[in-house]
Amino acid sequence: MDTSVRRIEVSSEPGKIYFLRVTWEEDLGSGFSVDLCDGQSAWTGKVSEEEVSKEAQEMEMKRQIYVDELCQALTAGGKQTNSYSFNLSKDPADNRSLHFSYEKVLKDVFFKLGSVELHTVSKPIEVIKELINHGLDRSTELRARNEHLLGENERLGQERDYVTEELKKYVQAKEVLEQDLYTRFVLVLNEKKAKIRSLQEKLKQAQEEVESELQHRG
Amino acid sequence: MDTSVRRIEVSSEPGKIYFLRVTWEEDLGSGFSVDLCDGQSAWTGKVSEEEVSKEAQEMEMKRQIYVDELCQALTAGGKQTNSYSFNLSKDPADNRSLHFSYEKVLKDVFFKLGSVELHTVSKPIEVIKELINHGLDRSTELRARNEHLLGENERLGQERDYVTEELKKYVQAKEVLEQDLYTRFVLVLNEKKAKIRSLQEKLKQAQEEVESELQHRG
Amino acid sequence: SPSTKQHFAKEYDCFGDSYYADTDKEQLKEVFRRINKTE
Repeated sequence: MDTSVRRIEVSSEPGKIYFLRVTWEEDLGSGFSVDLCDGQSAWTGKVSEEEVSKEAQEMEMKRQIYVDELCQALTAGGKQTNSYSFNLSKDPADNRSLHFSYEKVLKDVFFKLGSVELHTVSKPIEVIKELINHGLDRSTELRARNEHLLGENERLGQERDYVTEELKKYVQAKEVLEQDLYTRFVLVLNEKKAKIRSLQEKLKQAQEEVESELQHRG
Repeated sequence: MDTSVRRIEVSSEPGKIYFLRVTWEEDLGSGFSVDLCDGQSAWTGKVSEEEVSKEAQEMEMKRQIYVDELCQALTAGGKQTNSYSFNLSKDPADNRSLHFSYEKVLKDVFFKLGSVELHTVSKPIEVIKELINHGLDRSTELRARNEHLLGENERLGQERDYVTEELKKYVQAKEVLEQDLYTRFVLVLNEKKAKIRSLQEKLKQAQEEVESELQHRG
Repeated sequence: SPSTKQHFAKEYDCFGDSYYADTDKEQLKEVFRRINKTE
């Protein structure tokens, strides 16, 4: 079960804040309950799955699109509160109930999204306590998640820093390796070159000796 | 100004939930206000800086330590709610006020941390709306911070993965460099060795020639 | 010219590294640079 609580204003009482609580099972399409509270009194009502489907049909909207619209309009997840408007009207026949309707506003054109009959809650204190508790519990949950994310943050930062240090070490090691190899190569190579020079010298001497022998004989 | 809201139970009415709101400026030591609400009625009172200092003196506690205790006892920041107990008693002389006291519990011994006179709030609806709004606002704040942290986590994760990839490339590059330099070195070195072999061959021939010349002359 | 070619062939190996003169890192790096992958 999921619950959302958000602040709304109703067009019939501008400036007056109501708290709208919506509770549903899988998604709003499977029906949901609506509680409205002004901090003193509370009203409650239900929208059945059939009514959701009927509203979607009347608006000629695909069910999922209509449910998304309901989500945006009625739950805290929705961001653009100014894209939706709410009306609350007393039922002349029964002063214990209110007619609550919600509309989508598109360029000053109002599309009725749906409505629900709300009945006065006899003991509003329970709804009020649940609303306060909802905020406290949600904050506690979010704070715990916050701490978890901060921990994650720290861990990721440390891992990134560790790998960066390793990379720096590797970059250095690669340079050191290159220098070291060249040093060794130069030593070995110059050994061979010294050997070549000495052999060249000996060969030169030997050839001069042959030369002189040949002259001698000649 | 900072505000904290938490649920408490008072020992005189076990099972009944009260919402305790504490509001303060810099820290609780500079005085704070207390609001208590049961979802229907609300009571409010203040603790001045002098009273805080006086209580700390009476408990022979350093001011900061005392303020930390107050924080643990009265604000949502405090975790160990079972380490503190709260009492609410009606003032026989004035039914519009309540005596609210808070104590630290250490191994079943109760140390009085402080108390405050609370007066009934004439229009509790305002306090109730503030309490519900506090939860909503705090949740919105925390949700925004969570989203920011999630973004941070994603960025840190990407950075870590990027640097890890770079490191892998460097490890590979180091190995390739080493192989490459050795390959080139072997080529150049073998040229020298070939030269040494050919010089030795020539020297051997020249020496044999000298030898044969000397024998010849001999 | 052939004579120059001959002179170089005597003094340097096919990678341009002198048979006789000592080398150093920079020169060796230069020689290595000339050794292309195929070789």
